[in-house]
Amino acid sequence: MFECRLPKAEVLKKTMDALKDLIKEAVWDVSAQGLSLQSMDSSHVSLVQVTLRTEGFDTFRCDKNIALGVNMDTMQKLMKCASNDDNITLKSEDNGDLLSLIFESPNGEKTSEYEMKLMDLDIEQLGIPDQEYSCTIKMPSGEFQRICRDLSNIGESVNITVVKGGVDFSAKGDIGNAKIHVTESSNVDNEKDAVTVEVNEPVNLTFALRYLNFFTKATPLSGQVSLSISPDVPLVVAYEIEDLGHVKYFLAPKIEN
Amino acid sequence: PKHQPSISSFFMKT
Repeated sequence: MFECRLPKAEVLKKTMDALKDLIKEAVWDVSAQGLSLQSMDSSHVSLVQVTLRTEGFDTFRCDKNIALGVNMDTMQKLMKCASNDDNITLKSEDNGDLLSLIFESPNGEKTSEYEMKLMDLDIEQLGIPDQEYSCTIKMPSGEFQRICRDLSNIGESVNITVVKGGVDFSAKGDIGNAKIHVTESSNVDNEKDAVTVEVNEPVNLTFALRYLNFFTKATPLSGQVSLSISPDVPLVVAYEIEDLGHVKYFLAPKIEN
Repeated sequence: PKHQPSISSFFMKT
């Protein structure tokens, strides 16, 4: 059987919020390493990959690798029934067709148990190679969210140009143009407020803002976001979940016809 | 004009 427990439901609620607008159905793969999920969005333009490592759970038992096929909307709805500071247990039998979600209030006076029907899903998996990127930008996640939202008012795409010391986000549209320049921080007291720009070679790529705006639903998971960019390969937008894992989004660049 | 390729064209199917 599979059974795991997290001290706070909040982190799993935020993880579901980060996924449910992008993907409708997905498979949680459960192994001794933890929980993981990989899925393309319905138009196959982007890919999301989630890892929640065993070490981040209070308890984690997995007798046999299992795949939990879930409707994301349903799982998110059930997760919303947990209070942020409830502890949460997920449980499933090896050959079962149900996932139990048990929420316990911090004082132990209320326990809620929900059972969710699992689905038999055959979802295409892609091999994501480990690779070095030409540029890696780290910045406050709220700032990145704001930039994507603001540029959506101008155009459908953002052009990201990274040079030593800074990055330009620009958009063009029928009503006009916009350019937002973010400079690398020279001195920061709080790591969460820092902007760092690592450049091996300058890059200039264009991405659909529609998907970046979906990705920024993960903002509450982490104070910082990292953007890894290389010419002609998907952009990686990564949110670390403290002590537990990460949510990573991959977005194919727009290319010249 | 630019076009939007599929993400699956960048990664190997497993």
